[in-house]
Amino acid sequence: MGRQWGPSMRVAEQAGCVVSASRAGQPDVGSWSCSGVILSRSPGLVLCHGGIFTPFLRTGSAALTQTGAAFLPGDSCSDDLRLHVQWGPTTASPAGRADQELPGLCTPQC
Amino acid sequence: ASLGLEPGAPSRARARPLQPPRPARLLLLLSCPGFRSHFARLFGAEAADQWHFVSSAPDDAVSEEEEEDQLRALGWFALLRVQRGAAAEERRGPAVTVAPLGVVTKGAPLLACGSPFGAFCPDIFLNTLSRGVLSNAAGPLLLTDARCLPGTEGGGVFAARPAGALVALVAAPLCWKAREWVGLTLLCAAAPLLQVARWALSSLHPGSASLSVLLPPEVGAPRGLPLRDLGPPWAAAAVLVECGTVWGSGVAVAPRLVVTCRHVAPREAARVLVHSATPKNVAIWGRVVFATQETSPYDIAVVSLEEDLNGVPTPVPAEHFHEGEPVSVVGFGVFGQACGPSVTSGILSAVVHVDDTPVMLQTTCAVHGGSSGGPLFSTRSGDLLGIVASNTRDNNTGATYPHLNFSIPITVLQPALKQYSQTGDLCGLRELDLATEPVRVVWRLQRPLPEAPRSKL
Repeated sequence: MGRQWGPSMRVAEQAGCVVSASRAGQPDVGSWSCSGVILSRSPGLVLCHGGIFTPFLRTGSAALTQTGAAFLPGDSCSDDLRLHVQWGPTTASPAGRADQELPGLCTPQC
Repeated sequence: ASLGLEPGAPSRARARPLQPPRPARLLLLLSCPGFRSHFARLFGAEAADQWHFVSSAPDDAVSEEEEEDQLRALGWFALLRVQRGAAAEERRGPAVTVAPLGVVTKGAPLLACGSPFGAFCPDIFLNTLSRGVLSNAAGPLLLTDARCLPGTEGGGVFAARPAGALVALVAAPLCWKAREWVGLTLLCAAAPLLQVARWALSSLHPGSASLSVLLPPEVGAPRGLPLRDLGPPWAAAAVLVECGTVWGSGVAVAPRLVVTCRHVAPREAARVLVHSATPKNVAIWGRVVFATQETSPYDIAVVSLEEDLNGVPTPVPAEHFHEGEPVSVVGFGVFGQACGPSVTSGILSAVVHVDDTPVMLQTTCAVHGGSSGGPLFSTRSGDLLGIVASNTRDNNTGATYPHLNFSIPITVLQPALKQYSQTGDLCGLRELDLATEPVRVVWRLQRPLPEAPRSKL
């Protein structure tokens, strides 16, 4: 990409993250995930899509339309919601990541 | 949620080392009221059954309940607090700043950063970049032609100017209208979303109000300067042409002269209404002074207006075409009058010649129904390259390909338009009905005719 994109790419790649949601005790079963943006590193504040929280809403997805409010508090979701945020390497910190079993991925010939 | 990729040998690739996943806590679910109201206006009510935003093809099996859930959550985002880690690590990384609403204009370049398929194989997919432009905007509801995939919901979309400023978050990476993939990604502007977050944090958790101070600031123009950049002038050059129940796009080539497609304004002497969205919404009556015959490969009509289109820029016609050059299409496809013209970007992918004369242009811009008649511009020079005539449909499968489209080179039209403009003489335009058979063959997407065998006698 052109030189004009240098600063934007640095910010984008440092701010980008992935957020996954699961139920307590079932970390791999039916987990939901989306992308996100790290707004602040200390303390860590992340903005991500709300769609992955729909299965955890205590009153179901209708809560998103029934209320005219612009926001819902965090306790609108059930207590068994577990969230994890993952991001890329930072400059001086080699990642200490244990091998995980990944879902099958193939690259079919086009 | 789950990804149905074909099973294969599990990948053990480690393209880039990642930080281990860190636990986090949900602080807030938030939405932008402006986004919701514009979404309801553009995609709700009568249009609702035409639009689909689920992260799967329209033919895939998605339950109604699932689709309803996705639709309800489409404009909602979440603010999380990540559990503390090593302090040194947390300090790293450039600070995020936010572009105020309206600072980035239509046609401005954007960079989307998201992780296709979400948490699936982040080693490979984390923070994939995609480039495009701001295609359209209705308040905080934005559209980009940067190509995004399922799982990039929530990903950041950044500006080149102000450099690296967060413009928006991906709300829906894929849109279908009337079962056709539109090729645009739906975004929610970041600035109003963070305003809601600030307000919510201070009202919900008075103790954690200090968190709101840590939300990224907006970066704008220096005090005293207008925030809104007008953007490239050609982005305002398209007009909407309404002829009876048919509508499409057009471009003003002179203050009272609009070029569009024959299939938008097919009958000579027909009255048409021409709408301009910029600099202000105006509607001016006009009359079709010329439309090519059905047999002509050039799908062109010319409209003479009763009044000047004040403030609408008149583009400079190009004289040459360069394959591979960046181009932009401006048109009222997809939304019609509801949202002003959309800008889509790409490159000039092919220039088809007959006898060394360009007779057809192809681009990789996304072109949708309603864009016909709209202008194709060189993004660098702003010169008018051609008039969009169609995108591509496979009649065997019914599939439409918005990123393969055909335009009539302006060099084919310019001499005749100049003649009509200066003298009122339609002779030059009438010659468009006399295009040669090789040109007709090109526009019928047929193979060139073999040369007639020559006698050896």
